[in-house]
Amino acid sequence: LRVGWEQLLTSIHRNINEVENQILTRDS
Amino acid sequence: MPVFHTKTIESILEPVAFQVSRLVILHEEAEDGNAMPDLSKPVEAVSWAVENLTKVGKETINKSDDQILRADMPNSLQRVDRAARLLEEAAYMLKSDPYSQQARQLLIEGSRGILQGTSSLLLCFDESEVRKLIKSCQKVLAYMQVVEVIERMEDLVTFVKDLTPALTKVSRDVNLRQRELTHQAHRELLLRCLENLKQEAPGLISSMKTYIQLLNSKSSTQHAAENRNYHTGRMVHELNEIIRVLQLTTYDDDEWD
Repeated sequence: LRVGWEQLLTSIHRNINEVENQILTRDS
Repeated sequence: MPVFHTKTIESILEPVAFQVSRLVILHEEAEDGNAMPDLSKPVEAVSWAVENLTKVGKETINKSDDQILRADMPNSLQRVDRAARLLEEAAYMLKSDPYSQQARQLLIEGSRGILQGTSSLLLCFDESEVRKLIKSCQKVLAYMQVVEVIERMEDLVTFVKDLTPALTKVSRDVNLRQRELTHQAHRELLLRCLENLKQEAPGLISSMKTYIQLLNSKSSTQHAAENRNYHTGRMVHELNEIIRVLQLTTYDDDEWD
């Protein structure tokens, strides 16, 4: 579980950044 | 059957959705009572990213002239923000009690919340993109409404000059959209409609030209008008079909099944 949660939070972090990029790309 | 209806949404959400569901299962099976690690740092990074996302999202809401986007987007942003707070709370609790069941529960709720919130945000944006495409189709549909009143060659020239860029835009943008869809049947439907539109357009112009020539030579225009109206009808049908398919999601299709 140790690795699992850290990996998940890293994925969530990446996911949020990708969503932000999507917003910025479509907005431009 | 794909869960997400566009490749962009799928590529962003699928890895996280997979990890969340995997961890929920692991969490439910975890009866060994192992201590949880200190998650302060990764949670802090998530909170920081959420803060940025909220800022960018708010700027987008303020700039957008899409009223539906403006109404829908704040809820999605709030959902992401609330979820980030749950993760922060969980990390705080784990610091003092690495065995806390409540903290594990909050981690799951927070992770799910972020997934749902970002999913809802991406859908808001996607629906807004679809509305732009529909607007382009409606512009061409509006041109179809004036076909019957064109009785002079110079008006036909103006009509073609206006119609061509609008039709090119629909063709280009809908083609890009079909490439984005994960559902094969929807992609094929859009491609077929585009192909039919491309074939019908020259026929429509040619039939309008014939109608005007006959009108000028005082000949009977009945058949020419019928032929022209037939082509207009075909164009209208294909455009309406594109509008219908653009609004379909995989979920709609499953429902029919």
